[in-house]
Amino acid sequence: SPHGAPRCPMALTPPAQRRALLATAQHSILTGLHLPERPRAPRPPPRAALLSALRRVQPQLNRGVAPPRPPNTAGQNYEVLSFAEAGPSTPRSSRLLFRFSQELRENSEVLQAQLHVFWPPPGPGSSQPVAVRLLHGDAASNGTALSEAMLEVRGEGWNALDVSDALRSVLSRGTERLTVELNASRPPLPTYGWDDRRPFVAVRARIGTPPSRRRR
Amino acid sequence: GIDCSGSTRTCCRKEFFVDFKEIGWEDWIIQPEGYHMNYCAGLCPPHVAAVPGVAASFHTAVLNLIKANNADAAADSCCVPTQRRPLSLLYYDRDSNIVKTDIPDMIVDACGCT
Repeated sequence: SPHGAPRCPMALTPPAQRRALLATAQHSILTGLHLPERPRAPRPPPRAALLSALRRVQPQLNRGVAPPRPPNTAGQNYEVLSFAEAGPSTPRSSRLLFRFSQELRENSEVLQAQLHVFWPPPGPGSSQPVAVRLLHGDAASNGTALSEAMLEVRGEGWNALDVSDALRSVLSRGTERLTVELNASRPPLPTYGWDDRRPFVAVRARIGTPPSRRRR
Repeated sequence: GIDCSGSTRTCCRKEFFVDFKEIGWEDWIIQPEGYHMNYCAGLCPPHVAAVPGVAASFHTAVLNLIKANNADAAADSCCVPTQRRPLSLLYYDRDSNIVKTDIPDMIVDACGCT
């Protein structure tokens, strides 16, 4: 402000004020999201897949209850849903590719990550174990697994597997890509398309405390 | 805090809504449809300026006396947000993942004089 004028800001003409407020709003949102610019041309998953995933991770939506209002806390938490892209597959083995954001790797600490896979009805009265290998990046076919687990599939429905350590390991190695390999004991494996049964990883993360900074 | 009306000249909260369609952001922000940013505007005369949220007391009386006798201190009083709340966003990131987060202190709920 000019010399001698009051020191409080905001003395613009209405149109300039509106432009300034819109620019401030955009800047505040991008800064709050730790984004250098707005994401361009997103490729949204199908609505059915999105609704199915949201109902799976927020069961209160099924009851028509609004999610609780966020508490006014100092920290900032993120919840991320990453949908699988189909990778190479055989009747016995199927690969799912996940790509997470650079911001998740650089600015965040992963609190929890869960893989959700829908399984079609097995044979009558039977269950089957499915071997799950978690691989680094767009892994080659003989890539070393970050971890391996068994998923006991009983009947039709969603199954969840904790992949927190594998995702932390992937992000700490400087990449945002995770490959999940499913190996069925009784083929064929289900095929996943662009429907409401598309596999996804649900991540809870916290901004501002990446592991390296915490150690220091 | 008070909301601004046509006749209000003292410090108040002005409502300001940013429609995401207006700025071309509706393609990546899923929810909500806009941002109730709001802001503070108006004058803070010396008798209004106080520590926001502190009820009338011996201390506020002393502060008002100091301000009344000190023009410089009164000139420094600004109309600022005294209460804010987070903005919840559901959006697509650049890899088309769906992200939900609450950005703290984004919505101005009340204004007051410093």
